[in-house]
Amino acid sequence: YSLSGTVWSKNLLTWRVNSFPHASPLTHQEIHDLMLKALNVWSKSSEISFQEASADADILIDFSRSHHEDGYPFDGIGGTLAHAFFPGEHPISGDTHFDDDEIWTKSLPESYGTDLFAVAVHEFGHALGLAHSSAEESIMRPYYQGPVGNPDQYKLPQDDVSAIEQLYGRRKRNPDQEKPALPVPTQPNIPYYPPQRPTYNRPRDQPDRCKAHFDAIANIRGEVFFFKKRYFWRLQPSRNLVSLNPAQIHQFWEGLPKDLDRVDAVYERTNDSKIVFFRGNNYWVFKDTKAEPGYPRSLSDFGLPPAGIDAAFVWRHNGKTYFFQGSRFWRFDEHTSRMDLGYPKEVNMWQGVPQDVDDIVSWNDGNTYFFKGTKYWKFTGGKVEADIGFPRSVARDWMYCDMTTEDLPTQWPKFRGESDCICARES
Amino acid sequence: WSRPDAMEISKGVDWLTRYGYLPAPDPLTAQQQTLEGLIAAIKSMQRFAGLKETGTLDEDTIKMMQRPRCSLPDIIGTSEIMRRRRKR
Repeated sequence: YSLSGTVWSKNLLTWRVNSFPHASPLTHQEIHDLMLKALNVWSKSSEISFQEASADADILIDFSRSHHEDGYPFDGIGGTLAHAFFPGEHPISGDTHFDDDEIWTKSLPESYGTDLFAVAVHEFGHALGLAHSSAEESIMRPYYQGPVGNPDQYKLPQDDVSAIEQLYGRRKRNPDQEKPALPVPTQPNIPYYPPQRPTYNRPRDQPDRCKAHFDAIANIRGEVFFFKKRYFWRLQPSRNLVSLNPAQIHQFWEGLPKDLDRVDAVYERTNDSKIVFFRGNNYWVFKDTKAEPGYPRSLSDFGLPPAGIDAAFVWRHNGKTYFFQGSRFWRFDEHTSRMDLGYPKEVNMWQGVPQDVDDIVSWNDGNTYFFKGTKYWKFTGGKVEADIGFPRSVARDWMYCDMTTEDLPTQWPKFRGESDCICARES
Repeated sequence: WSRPDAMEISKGVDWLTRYGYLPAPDPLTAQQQTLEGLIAAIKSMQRFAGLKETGTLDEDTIKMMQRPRCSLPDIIGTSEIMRRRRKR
């Protein structure tokens, strides 16, 4: 087994189901009971115990979807299922999140959905201080292993019993209590850390991020993707660029035509976390990084004219999807799959921005950003008037271009944070 | 099995970084991985997952990377450990 390195300094923890799935074959009562049983699995094997609380619980349980502001965005059905935060003093410590897009089931075969109890036992292991284990029999293996049977009869594997006992002490047993199942001895996991040997090899045909003029910009799972020609850059929620070098669209997004030279707009749908790409009169829907069959389809599906769009984004203020083209914009409701009445409207309703924007994103800070050329505008919260002090430089504020003037030629890389040497951050 | 294509390698690197087998990116150095570093990371992932340690993105490895799983990394604090090692 493997431990996270943090542990609760108390043996009585409080818990609460803070939110339930939007649509689930399980009732709220069933979900509540499964959570209780999953917690009790751990308390049966150690001197930890749990008490349900009405507020301020140590372990707050939520069902969330997509980016939910904790650095671990969900990704629709499959992929990532859930996560929990290790013990600690931070308010989020112990909190446990399940992907609301999964079909959560109780003791059903894998083809029906994902067994909520099995995943909950695993996640509560994290909430108590266990890390992922490579032991074959451990519930703390990172990969979903299917249903674990009747929750009332489930017993932790020996590997996990040893781990929880080490953290909180062995449960004092009555002589008639059963011993844990599967007493298979395993060796402690000793992770191997690969050596790091950075290299710097910049192809010459890639676009210059410092010149901005992006084709499309999208918030996908809490990261901002900047698309330009056949390339894209990724900005993490921490505002770090994954790399100064762009990645090739066709090596990451699978299913776009090979001769597609650029995209017009991209956004993540609110209703199912799928990602939509636009180019001209065509659009593609992606499940994660793979295009779904049956695409491209025509923009007329949205009720949009065939000339293509400049921008698409979901306004966090109201959860609606907006499409921009030239001097007009439309508002779309993902849940009814219909364009709202009264649209298109004039772009000048968004005060302070020009027409023909490159793209728009709602960022994780709750604000909305309009991009055009080398400039961007910020709209705080639900405001439709750009903040004072904008537009500002995209290159400087988003692309890590350390420049005194935006007209600085690319041939002077050291002034753009692109010098050829490798420098550690601390030096 | 056939050789992984560029897309599979790209996704594989993304996966290995996400779950702690490769260090997190640093925007100031924009570092890339060497082939040896990538092979070592793949072997580490394969060892953790109980797969044969081939060091290549073979079919079993790619299939394992596509399985539903917990969001938390398998290797905790790789970047912090790497940073300390670099300092030493």
